[in-house]
Amino acid sequence: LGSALKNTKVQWYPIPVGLGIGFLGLVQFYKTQAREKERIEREAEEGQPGEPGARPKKRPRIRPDGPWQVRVMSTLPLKALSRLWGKFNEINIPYYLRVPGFKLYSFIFGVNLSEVAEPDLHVYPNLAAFFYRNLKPGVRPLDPNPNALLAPSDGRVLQLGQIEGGDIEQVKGMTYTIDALLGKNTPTPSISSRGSGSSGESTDPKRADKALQSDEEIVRSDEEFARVNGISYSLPSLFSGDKKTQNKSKGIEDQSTDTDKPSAVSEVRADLALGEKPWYDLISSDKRNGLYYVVVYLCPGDYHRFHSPTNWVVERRRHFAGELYSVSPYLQRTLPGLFTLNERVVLLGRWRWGFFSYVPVGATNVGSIKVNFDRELRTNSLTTDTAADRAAEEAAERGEPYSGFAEATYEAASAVLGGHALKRGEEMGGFQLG
Amino acid sequence: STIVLVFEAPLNEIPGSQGGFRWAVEKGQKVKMGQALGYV
Repeated sequence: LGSALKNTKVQWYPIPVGLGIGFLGLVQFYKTQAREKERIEREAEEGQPGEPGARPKKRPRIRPDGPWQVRVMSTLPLKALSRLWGKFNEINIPYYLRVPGFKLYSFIFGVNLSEVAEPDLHVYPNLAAFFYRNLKPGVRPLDPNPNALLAPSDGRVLQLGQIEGGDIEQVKGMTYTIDALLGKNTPTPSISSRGSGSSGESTDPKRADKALQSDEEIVRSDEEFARVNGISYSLPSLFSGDKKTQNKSKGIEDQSTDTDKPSAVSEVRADLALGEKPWYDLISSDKRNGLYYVVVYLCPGDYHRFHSPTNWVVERRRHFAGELYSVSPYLQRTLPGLFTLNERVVLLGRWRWGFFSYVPVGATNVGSIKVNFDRELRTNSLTTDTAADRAAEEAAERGEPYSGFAEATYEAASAVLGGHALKRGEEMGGFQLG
Repeated sequence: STIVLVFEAPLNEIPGSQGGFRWAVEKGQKVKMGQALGYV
């Protein structure tokens, strides 16, 4: 054997790359199949959640139907990829490459650079900052008609219409229930006392409208409110709900290092159990109103900050730490109920005509949703995913299905409003890369 | 990324009339922030 080896001439041949990739794909496919089979067997052995001796389960991983692209996508770690993509785009671009780089990006995605607030593109250190650019004042005039419902952002209207029987037609006949989109549960104490029509106070359009106008004084005097009452909150204590540690004497300027307005979140709960009051409790009971919906898709080159379409009061927010499938029109056509799967922030509240909700939905490349007045909100982050898993496990231990979201209520600026007031056209937040 | 608005508004009982909520845009239309989507 030694002499054979010694005397044999060694010759190297290149392996075709495609063959290599195919081989790796097969190996990966085989591993996923084996893992899937093992998981099913393990679940069969452990029995259902809630049974004595059964181990509490993590959030069920979503397995959507659809063509092979959707299946492949559902096996990918989309959130991790999205976070990686975000990190990649936070890498600072060399100073002299910024202008050509951003101009190339603008040329490809159709960004109108003449509208960008910052004329000198060098100011944007990386693509993430450029993506979250601001616009020049005045380039997006608000429709002068006060009765107009405004477009919350740049984009394309994918779908609009009236909701019949709780179904929203996503695109071309794909429907999903509004419960799936907005979630089913309402924290009773903060809402039911203002239940639809029960007190009559908040749903009286004229009164609410006047309240919103008077709110403008309140909003303007928001700082005054915090100072005059001497009540202000340090964020960690808010998050932990431990009210005792809030500093009661200092004004808003002293509030830790945050220089922005205080966050409007008054309470965060992640352990909601099914069976509490549904969200449509907010709808006024008289039948003169209908439920409408509109879906606006933001293209990569669009201005990605979103604004308030009308004067309204947001009372609470539900954060669904879902998946991050792409929301491209193609996938919206092929993936049923895409919006009920993706990570999204459901802002629930009221406007002069009754119920109003605003749902920014994340996507793989644009996974982070920012809400200016809600600093506790963390989207597309490992912490919220683990918190969601923990909440799912606790719900499983209680033998209840996981509600699917973490909810926060917004602090009432005044007893009348019962939430955080937003003015038409006011910037509410935006989508960020990764 | 996408934004979904779900809201309650007066029904437009008589099509074409000025009462109730009326859409000002169509499916597939490009919009700019601040543009009217509809009127009540």
